[in-house]
Amino acid sequence: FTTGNPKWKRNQLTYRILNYTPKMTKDDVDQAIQKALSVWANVTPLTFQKVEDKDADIVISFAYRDHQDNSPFDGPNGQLAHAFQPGEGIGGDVHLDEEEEWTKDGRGYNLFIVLAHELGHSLGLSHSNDPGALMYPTYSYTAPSEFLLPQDDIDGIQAIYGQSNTAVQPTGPITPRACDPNLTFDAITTLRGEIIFFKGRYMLRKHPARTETELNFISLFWPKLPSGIQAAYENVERDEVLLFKEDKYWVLRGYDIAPGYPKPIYRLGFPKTVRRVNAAYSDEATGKTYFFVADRYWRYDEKKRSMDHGYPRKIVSDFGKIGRVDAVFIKDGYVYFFHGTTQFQFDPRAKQVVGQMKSISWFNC
Amino acid sequence: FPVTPEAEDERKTLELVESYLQNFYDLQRDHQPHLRSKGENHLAAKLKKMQEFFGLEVTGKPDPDTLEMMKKPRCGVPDVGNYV
Repeated sequence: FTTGNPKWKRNQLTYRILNYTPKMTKDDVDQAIQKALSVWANVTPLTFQKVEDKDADIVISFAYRDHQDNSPFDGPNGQLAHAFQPGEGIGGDVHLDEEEEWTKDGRGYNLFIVLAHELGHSLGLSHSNDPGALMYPTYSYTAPSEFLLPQDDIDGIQAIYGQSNTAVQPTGPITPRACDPNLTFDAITTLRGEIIFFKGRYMLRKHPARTETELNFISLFWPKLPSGIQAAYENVERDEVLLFKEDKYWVLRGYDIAPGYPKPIYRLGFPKTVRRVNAAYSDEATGKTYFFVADRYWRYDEKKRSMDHGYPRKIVSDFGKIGRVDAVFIKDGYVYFFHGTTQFQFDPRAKQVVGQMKSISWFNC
Repeated sequence: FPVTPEAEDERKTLELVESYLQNFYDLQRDHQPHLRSKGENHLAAKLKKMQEFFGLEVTGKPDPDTLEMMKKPRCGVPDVGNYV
């Protein structure tokens, strides 16, 4: 919250667009502004009405360097925009640095994302130190079509203006914390010696030589990848990682998404009855890759690049009672299966589970 | 004597740190030179506040992770104090 808890005294607010940037079409700017306003309108009783040619509570403008508000902009990058807390005159206004590369996608700086953040200030929010929050100070891209207002921001704005009038209260994504004992994963893979844990739009990155775990948005590294990756495995020999979501997969070559992806999973030999892959790992020693789907699994031969005959088989027949597999990876000759907050260590030579840990055992909690 | 590259780097780093803390952590701009030592403690205190906010290791020194965070594009509104 902002010191002094400034807030608008009424819920029906007005906004005015003072000028436009030449870097985007007028329509795209209008759409970005409307979408940014709806982010907050959807979770509060607030409404925003556009006015022209007269003063408004929130005046949105693009400004250059020193623009007479005692807070000059600094040219490309650095400070992207600022906004003022609720109040008369400049209060509530949003200033965007004209020298930034404003866009409606992942290039440069996405106008919608920055505006949604600044409008949080216009309504009385200050910065959050939750790295996944919209009100976190630094810029990070999320595809506008995938954007969901995080729970941290919903909690903040509803503490000021109350809940929305809708019957069902909206909720938002919660930022994973490495040492949360309830943490579960969507997918896990090794990547050139590191271990990458996927969760929603985040990835937790663990390097064996570093004690702390790095939390990043998936889009920070791979803007073309969607959130909610469901399975992933590394083919060490080919220095590739395959990532799966629904009936598609992407290939990461080194650190870049290979061109021409995503492709349908059926290219790998899955029958059309398979709609998604729950988890996967590839055993470099045998050149065999294992795909887990519900209570069954397929085995794929990386050399022949086709599914082995006699599959699918029941997971329980060959891996024991590990239940449904949320995520799996192989490291130093052992296979680690994740089912909820439980992790099973499986020895493929002995063909049995040899250990059971918490899902967060890799994070030095 | 020409400034050695290391000294030049150090000066630029100090400038980056001071300007970031002035913009976002309410570091006062007008330090008197004779209060240099006090100024340094003041700067280290603000630097610790920034490191705490971002969940970085609180060293009070401009270590690589801290400098990397300071170089990220961001909102111009301070992380502490008022912006009116």
